[in-house]
Amino acid sequence: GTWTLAIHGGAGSMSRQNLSAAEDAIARAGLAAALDAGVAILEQGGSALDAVEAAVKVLEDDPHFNAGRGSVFTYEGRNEMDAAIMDGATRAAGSVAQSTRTRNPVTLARAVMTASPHVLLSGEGADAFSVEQHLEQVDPAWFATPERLRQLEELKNRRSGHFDIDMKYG
Amino acid sequence: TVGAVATDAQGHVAAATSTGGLTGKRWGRIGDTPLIGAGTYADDRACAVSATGAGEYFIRIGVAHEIAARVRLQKEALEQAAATVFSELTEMGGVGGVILCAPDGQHAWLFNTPAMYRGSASADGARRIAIY
Repeated sequence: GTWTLAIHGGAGSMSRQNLSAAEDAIARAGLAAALDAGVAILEQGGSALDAVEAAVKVLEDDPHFNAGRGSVFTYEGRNEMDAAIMDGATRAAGSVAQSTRTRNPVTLARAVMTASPHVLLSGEGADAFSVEQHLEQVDPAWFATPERLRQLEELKNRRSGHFDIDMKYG
Repeated sequence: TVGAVATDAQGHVAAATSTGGLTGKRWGRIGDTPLIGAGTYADDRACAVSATGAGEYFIRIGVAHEIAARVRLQKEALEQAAATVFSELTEMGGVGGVILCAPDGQHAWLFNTPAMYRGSASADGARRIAIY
């Protein structure tokens, strides 16, 4: 049968006109790894749902992308992650906002979809639900990277507007 | 923000999106990613969509659902539906991009920013990675 997979992997630099050769190579390697993870499932006849979760998990674990490990910082210096997943066959959906301890937020979103009657859980409740579902927990420090902290400090020093997306590395 | 959309060999579609949000966000700000229909949507009757960009605009338009609705009800092609919704997004001042795929295996992407890291692969062996 026909299968297809498409991914996007924002590193927080959508407004930049140029990447260095090293940055370009890192981004392409990350995208290639995510494609590989999803394709491995689809090639074997696996589900689209499993494929999108697998691809996103790779990008969440890659510190160069703004999701999971490598997420940007809030103003208060925290990493708070949001994620969602949806199954087109049933229109079942799950999502989380302000997740702070689940290694892969997309997997927590899927647990919301499959193991709760809800669609969106947030904050401390989402974190607690994750523990109850026995999902992999990490110390919040695991998500933090020096580069993202530098970006937060740069933003604060520039005192830019609250929605200056060029500066906010979103 | 990262995301993926897929069509499997059974013709089912799915979408997933994940993000750290915006640097320096305050007051518990939440963007479009976890809002089903804004940044993420999947419907076998139409397509799957994952979005990235200025979330507040995607929320106001309901970008992901709006694209899927146009495909389902207007029978528009993926590119046409996305372009129509993005013209509205751009007019409002929103920036970002979407990736899409349909149950028949077609896929597309559209963005109104200089760069969107993206990639695709298909059963026919096609594989592409692009940034600009």
